[in-house]
Amino acid sequence: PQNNDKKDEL
Amino acid sequence: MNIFRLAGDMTHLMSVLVLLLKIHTIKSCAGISLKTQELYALVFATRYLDIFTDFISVYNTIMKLIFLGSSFSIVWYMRRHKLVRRSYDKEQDTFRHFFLVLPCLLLALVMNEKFTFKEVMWAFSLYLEAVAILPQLVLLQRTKNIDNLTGQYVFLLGAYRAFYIFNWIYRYFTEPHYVHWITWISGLVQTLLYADFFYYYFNSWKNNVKLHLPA
Repeated sequence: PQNNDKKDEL
Repeated sequence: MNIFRLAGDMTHLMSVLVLLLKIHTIKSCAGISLKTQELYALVFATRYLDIFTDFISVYNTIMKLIFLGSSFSIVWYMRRHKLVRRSYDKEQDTFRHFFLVLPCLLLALVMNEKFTFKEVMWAFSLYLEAVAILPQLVLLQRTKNIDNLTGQYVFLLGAYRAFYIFNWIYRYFTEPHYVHWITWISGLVQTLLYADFFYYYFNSWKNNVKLHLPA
């Protein structure tokens, strides 16, 4: 599955 | 949000704020590489392109704004402030941006999660962040004696890197499908670049002597 959560990191 | 991630963000934030506060109060940027600071400003500008399009959390947005604001303020101080700019070691800080920016850009064009402008810029920012400290480390080697604040700045940045690695390990085991090769490999490279500096930092701390780097 494609991750959409990566950009919650700085 | 886990404790490692929070600790990583806080040490990262402190590193930038310590530096900005130092420059602001003593009106000096001696020992600080403008090249590294400009690269970090570029890193934040290219990574946070999503700041107005994707809302994640209030925390996330505020942190992004602080990182953008503080990194550009540091560059402004070093380039434009008439007292600060005089203390800049221009002759020693000779690393070319170009040699770091171009390979990172080429790599980002080839290695990205999706071939879109935002994704390429995001990958570019990660690759560039990994190597952006190099001009600073070269400057530290050249000027040899390092004042406490410059040492603390690099130390805090290194701590931020270490906490982020723990954060990735933690998330890998606690969140399903949490796999980010680009972030991990570039993050690991970045952390390794600090290892050498840390070795000397801890030695000088342990022996209670002023930090000196070998030639």
